[in-house]
Amino acid sequence: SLAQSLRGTLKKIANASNIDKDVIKDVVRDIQRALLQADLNVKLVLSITKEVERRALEEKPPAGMSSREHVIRIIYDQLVKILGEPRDVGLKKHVIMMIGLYGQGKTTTTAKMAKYFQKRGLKVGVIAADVHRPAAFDQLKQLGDRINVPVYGFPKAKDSVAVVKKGMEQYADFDIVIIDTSGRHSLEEDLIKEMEDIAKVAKPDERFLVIDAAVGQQAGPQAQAFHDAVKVTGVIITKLDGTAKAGGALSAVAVTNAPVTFIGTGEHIEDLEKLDPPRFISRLLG
Amino acid sequence: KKITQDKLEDIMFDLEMALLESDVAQGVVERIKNYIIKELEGAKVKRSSELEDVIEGALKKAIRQVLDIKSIDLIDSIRASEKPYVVMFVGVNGTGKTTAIGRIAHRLQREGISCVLAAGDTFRAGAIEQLTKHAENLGLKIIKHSAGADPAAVAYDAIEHAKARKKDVVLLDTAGRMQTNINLMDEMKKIRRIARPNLIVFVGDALAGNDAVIQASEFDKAVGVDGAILTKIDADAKGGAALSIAYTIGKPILYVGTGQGYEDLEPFDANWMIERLFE
Ligand SMILES: Nc1nc2c(ncn2[C@@H]2O[C@H](COP(=O)(O)OP(=O)(O)OP(=O)(O)O)[C@@H](O)[C@H]2O)c(=O)[nH]1
Ligand SMILES: Nc1nc2c(ncn2[C@@H]2O[C@H](COP(=O)(O)OP(=O)(O)OP(=O)(O)O)[C@@H](O)[C@H]2O)c(=O)[nH]1
Ligand SMILES: [Mg+2]
Ligand SMILES: [Mg+2]
Repeated sequence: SLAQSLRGTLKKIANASNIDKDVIKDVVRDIQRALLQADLNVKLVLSITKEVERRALEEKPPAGMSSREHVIRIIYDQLVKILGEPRDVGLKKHVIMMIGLYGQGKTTTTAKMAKYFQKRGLKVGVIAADVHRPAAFDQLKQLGDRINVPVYGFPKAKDSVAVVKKGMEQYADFDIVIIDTSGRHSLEEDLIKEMEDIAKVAKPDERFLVIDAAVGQQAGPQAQAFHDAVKVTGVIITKLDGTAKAGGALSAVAVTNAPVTFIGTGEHIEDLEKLDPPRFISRLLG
Repeated sequence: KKITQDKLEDIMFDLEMALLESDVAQGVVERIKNYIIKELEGAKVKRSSELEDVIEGALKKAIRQVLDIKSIDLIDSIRASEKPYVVMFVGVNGTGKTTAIGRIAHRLQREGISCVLAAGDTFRAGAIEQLTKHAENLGLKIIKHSAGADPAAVAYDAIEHAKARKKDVVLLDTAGRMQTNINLMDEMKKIRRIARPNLIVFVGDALAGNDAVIQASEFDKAVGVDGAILTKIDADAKGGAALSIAYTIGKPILYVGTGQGYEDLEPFDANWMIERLFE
């Protein structure tokens, strides 16, 4: 954990009668290692440590705080700033589009969110726009039936945009429409185009990037590609019930500048929560 | 002239960052660094430009050492074993287990090996239907019970069917599960007890960062992993997770998943991995 790895090198600061560049260099490197171990993107790690280096040299630790605690505080502040405030999704009429890499939890989270809005008295409709994955429609239909939310789509569908067009007409007078799309990644030009076409037809108010807490260095670059294509308005971090530090997900927030709207903490419909920034950052720093 | 300690530290640090950026886990990076430092102590370097080459050479050797685990040829192993040969697929949620089964089945079919699919994920919505689609696409028999049934019972049924119909291989799908969920890890142990698989394959996501190590190690501790499949390499993932997983469980990476199709499964090749890490 960051706290553990800093223990050794920050002793050097305490023992050094004046802060010299070499000691700071050691500390910074240890911080870089720890943040990378938490899966933060390399570029983000470098920008964080630049800031830490600057403040550690310019500031004196506040009274009663050791230089080690001071450095951890500086890092903590940086991470909180990057994560930003979680955003509440308003209980008003709107269209939400779910996007992301393969297997992140888009379909499961679509059902969780549908239940979330329905419980709050809104009329929810789901569009099964994944026409690629075997039995994708079955998966979403079963989830929808379980929570009594209609799912528009059909098993043999081949044209995702056509399904979305028809679905939007079907749910014209609904409060919330959630569009579940297929997994895709930045190198699949045809699928990136499909995502852009769906967005053009549906004109969603929200485009939520769903990202698995375990994703590593690809989180940042992939999030950037999704953002360049359809402008991400919110991030959902899933599988936080595991052990992953979710530094990758934090990197995705950093490049999209989109707040975290929900987090997934399990496989069941009710396992949808709001992000708690201090808890998230403490978990990341170990 | 002697390379200064500082210069060496700088080079080693850059190397460390490059490996971490490729999703190679911390523990593996440490081991690689120590190996290289040992190699350098023996080497005579005339100028610092040579140092870079010596380090690159040592790095390739180190990675090769990590990956140099006795590989398993699945086809040979099946042919040499008493039938039915049972392969159990395990891993955390969404890594590509079900898809991998379809691809392995396709490979085996091409070799004239008969397969039965076992729908051991009785929990997730659409899981049985998903594997059934693969069975239909490949013209294979699938053994399934209703949703919510006992996965161990499905496994047992599939094996009995394979015995009765003289089928060579049973490919057993299981539900994704977090290694932090004790009940699900116990369920997996029970499935293993009943199915007594010849091979337990851990399916890991190449997109995963350092958590790949924890996942692989916990699954290995729980049921003993014989080999791994690393999926989604095509999503531009460097695949450093391959080193992390192989190093952690001391077992080979059998295949890598490179896309959506039945053909998109390649036998793992250490040279290919090293080239990839170095691009
Ligand atoms: N433990 C846990 N599992 C989750 C969570 N969210 C989703 N899952 C599981 O992750 C797996 C993948 O979820 P899906 O909803 O199918 O993912 P997806 O993004 O729709 O996948 P594709 O459509 O194939 O790209 C399933 O086994 C889900 O049950 C979570 O928060 N915690
Ligand atoms: N690009 C790419 N996608 C893959 C690969 N392997 C699997 N996928 C996709 O990843 C998603 C999840 O695959 P599944 O086979 O359902 O994963 P799983 O491990 O069985 O998931 P759970 O049973 O829910 O835990 C699907 O959309 C697959 O098409 C791969 O090698 N490359
Ligand atoms: Mg899906
Ligand atoms: Mg599956």
